[in-house]
Amino acid sequence: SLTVIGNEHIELTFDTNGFLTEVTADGLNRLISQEFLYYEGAVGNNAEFLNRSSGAYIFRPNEDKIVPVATQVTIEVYKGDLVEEVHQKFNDWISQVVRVYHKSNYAEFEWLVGPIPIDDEIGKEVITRFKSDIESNGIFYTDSNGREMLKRKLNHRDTWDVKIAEAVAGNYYPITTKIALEDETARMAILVDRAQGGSSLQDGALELMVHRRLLKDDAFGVGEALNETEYGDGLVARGKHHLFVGLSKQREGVSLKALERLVQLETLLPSWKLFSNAEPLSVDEWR
Amino acid sequence: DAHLSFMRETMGIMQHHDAITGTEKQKVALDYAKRLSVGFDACSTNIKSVLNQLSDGPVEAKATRPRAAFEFEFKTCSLLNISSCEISEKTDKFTLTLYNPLAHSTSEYVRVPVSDYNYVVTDNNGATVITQVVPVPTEVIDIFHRESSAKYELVFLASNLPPVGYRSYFIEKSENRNNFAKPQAQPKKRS
Repeated sequence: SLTVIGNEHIELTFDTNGFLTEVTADGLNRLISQEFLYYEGAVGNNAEFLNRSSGAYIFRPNEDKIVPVATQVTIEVYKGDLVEEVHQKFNDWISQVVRVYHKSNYAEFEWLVGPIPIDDEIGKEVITRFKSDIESNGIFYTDSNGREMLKRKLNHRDTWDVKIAEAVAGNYYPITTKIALEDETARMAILVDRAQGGSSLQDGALELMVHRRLLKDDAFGVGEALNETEYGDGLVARGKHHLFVGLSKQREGVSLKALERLVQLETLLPSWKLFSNAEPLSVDEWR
Repeated sequence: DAHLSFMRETMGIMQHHDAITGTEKQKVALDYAKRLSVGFDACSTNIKSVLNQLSDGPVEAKATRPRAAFEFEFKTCSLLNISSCEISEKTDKFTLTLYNPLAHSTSEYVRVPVSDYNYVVTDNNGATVITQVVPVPTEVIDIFHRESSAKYELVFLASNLPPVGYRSYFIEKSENRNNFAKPQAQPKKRS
């Protein structure tokens, strides 16, 4: 009763509740799950520096509380010659298409989030989280504006002794193109299509913030809450993540990191698409 | 040059730290979006002009033959991110030109929003390209303010796009619906 999509390079398995549970790639079979959750934005007293609200400038969850958005996901599966897709619906405001193209060695997660409901008067910061059994020991890697990858360690700074007061926000880093983790055997990397915040708060887990809606100004200068009600109900965001799973060491001359780099370029500098009406022409006249 | 300069100036404004990080006021965010939109529209005139000259053939051959009678529009569809494009939805014959900005050749799976599921895609060599049609998710169709008749996405592999070069495809609605299978979802699985 499991659902499987994939190709000769990568295979994804979804459980009976509609969640991703397993990824097979590069000869490895790893337990990898993916879900959406949200942090509740802190509401503080902006007159006190250490008690500010979460807002446009700062990410500051309320007591690091995290809420899963769904325990069961509705899915539809489409399979063809070029692409296999699982359409997932998590709730009324979060859905996603997970797809594997015929020749790709990665999986694509196209998420759709919003408008984030605020009827309960709570600001929300929505994340996608991939959990794996990779033993990363608190180490993960984030890019430096698309160039080299920088090593990050949970609750640690390289050049001073740090005491992290906020366990989540204090470990968040800017992700412009990629976040990754690995152990001696396996590696997992996620490419983003826009700059996002991200972290690895547990061994083997990667999370990225995809959308946020907050009801208080953080008093750093903008003077407005990040509430974006200009078009009525709030904004809807749609974007893509590319998931790579494979061996952490190079095999047969091709490393997973090299493949990630190529896809990174193709994701951030995609082809320009130019459409022309060709009603009066036949295909031969066009040629 | 005035078109390009408008975009240059807009890109200059976009270097401000508020534009980079999204810490601008809402009204300013709307102004940024408007400037970018106007910039794209302005520069589309330049793109159209240049691509029509290029698609007219090599410069050295021009003297010996008449200029192509048909002028292509080469329009960008800024709503492709919500699976919407006026030309691909509303016309039965259209071309898609893919310009590859990278310094190496690439292949890319292209997704074109369409209102039906029976299309034939032909590449610049006259070969028919394998296609697949998948439905646009209901949640996307229901997005507030999305005015689009695209219920499907036509998927095909655009192979070997040349480095900093382009390749065009001719996409035509087919009369013969029997050759095309409407995408069917597999039964929902529940525990």
